[in-house]
Amino acid sequence: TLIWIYHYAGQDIVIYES
Amino acid sequence: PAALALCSFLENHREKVNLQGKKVLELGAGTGLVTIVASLLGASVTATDLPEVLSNLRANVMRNTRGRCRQMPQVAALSWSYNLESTHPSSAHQYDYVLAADVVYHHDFLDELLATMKHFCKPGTAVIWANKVRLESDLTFTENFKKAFHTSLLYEDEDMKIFQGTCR
Repeated sequence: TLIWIYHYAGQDIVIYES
Repeated sequence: PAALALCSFLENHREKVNLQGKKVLELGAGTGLVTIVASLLGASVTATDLPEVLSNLRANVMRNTRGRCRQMPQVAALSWSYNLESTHPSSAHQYDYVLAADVVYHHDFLDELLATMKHFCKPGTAVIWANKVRLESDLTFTENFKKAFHTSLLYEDEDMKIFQGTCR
């Protein structure tokens, strides 16, 4: 499962593979 | 960084920390990664943080858990404090796990953070705290954590540590 995280709304995306 | 370490630990050590069907509170949830992974692992999670970050937290949590979890996580405001009994009475909550990652850094509310951890930790609750421990203030918090809880070190990789605390 790929998790998409915004650090701040709309910026700096982190993708974590679960 | 501690959130990533904690998520990896939770995914790879399910025999040590079984979140399936468990009630979980996350303190300082920030961007929500730990809450998302704990929810995907089957926990019923309440993610908490300061009001100003909740909209981003809620968006991240909803985007990544909708349709993927039995229990949709909740998002709520929580400011660390000595006086939580009036707003969050002990009789009204019972968590299996309290999770916290990257909550100890250079800020002025470390004592309030520890008080908050203690408030939500009852017999049967495990507080799992993941952090890089480097600064003097980090070491002081670690010592205070050990005084407040029966503590075990779940994971260590250089500065990164994951502690588990239970009620004294």
